[in-house]
Amino acid sequence: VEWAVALHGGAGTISQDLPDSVRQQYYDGLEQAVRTGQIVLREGGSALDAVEQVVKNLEDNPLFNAGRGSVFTSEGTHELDAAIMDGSTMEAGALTGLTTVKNPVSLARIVMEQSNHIFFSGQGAEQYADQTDVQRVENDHFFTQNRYEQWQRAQEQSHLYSDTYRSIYESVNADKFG
Amino acid sequence: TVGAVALDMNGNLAAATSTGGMTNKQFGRVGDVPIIGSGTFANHVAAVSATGWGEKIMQQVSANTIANLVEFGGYSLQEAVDYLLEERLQPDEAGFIAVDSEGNIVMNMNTPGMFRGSIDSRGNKEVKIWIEE
Repeated sequence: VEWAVALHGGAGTISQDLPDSVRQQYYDGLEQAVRTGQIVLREGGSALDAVEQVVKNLEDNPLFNAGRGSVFTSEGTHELDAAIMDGSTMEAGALTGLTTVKNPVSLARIVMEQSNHIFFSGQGAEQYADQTDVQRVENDHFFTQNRYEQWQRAQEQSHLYSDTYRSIYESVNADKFG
Repeated sequence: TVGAVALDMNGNLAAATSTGGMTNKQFGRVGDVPIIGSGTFANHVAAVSATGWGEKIMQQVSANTIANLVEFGGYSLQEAVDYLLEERLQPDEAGFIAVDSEGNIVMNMNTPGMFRGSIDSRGNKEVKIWIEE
């Protein structure tokens, strides 16, 4: 095998009752991401370019929980995390708590290649982004109606939990996804 | 969560993962995704990206453990991923995608489903959602 690429868009309990149209959207999104990686690698591109481009494609697809389409925090905002690692050099870049970077994976690559560090968090990660030319967006860029409704249901349930006490593990277990 | 792993024509491996985290997460909670070695890892042996219950994936230092099982334990990539899913993690906790330096691809999970896809230079291609597809 000269080259190979694999991708995921999250794991968990995925209803088998998805409407055919929605099911097809997921297959189409995955196909598009696979093609993105295929094109990079077939043309002789690097594994690093392939994983960045594939993840960017998935971040821009509102069906998946990354970039546009990310879930909501308890405060009703979006906080994004990303990491990238180059197996040929063991170099890595990672970020957590980003709020205005359109494609966190690309900033992770900049961290890896241009900074002396590996991992930035929260406000520091945003300040690092200010020193780069990565595309910035308002936090509501990541909004999708589906995730908003999911968050509202989670909020309602969390109030119920506080009344009847459930452990964090039970709570997470009930709604973990990707 | 989304992720990708790749092997290029020069034999180099890479991994990347990105996420919006967990719905309704509080207090700056961080999962496995940006933790190098847990949710994302690549070396000269394997590249791995994880998805699922971040706390559990972190506890097992999952992505690095998979690569170590291949490098030091004599496991195939498939055996290493399966070991994590079946022996270290509990059902419904995680999914992994991985590729090794020979271009072997593994996409497996102990959840009912994982959005996933792969292709290699021989034209082997998969796009699947549920485990029984």
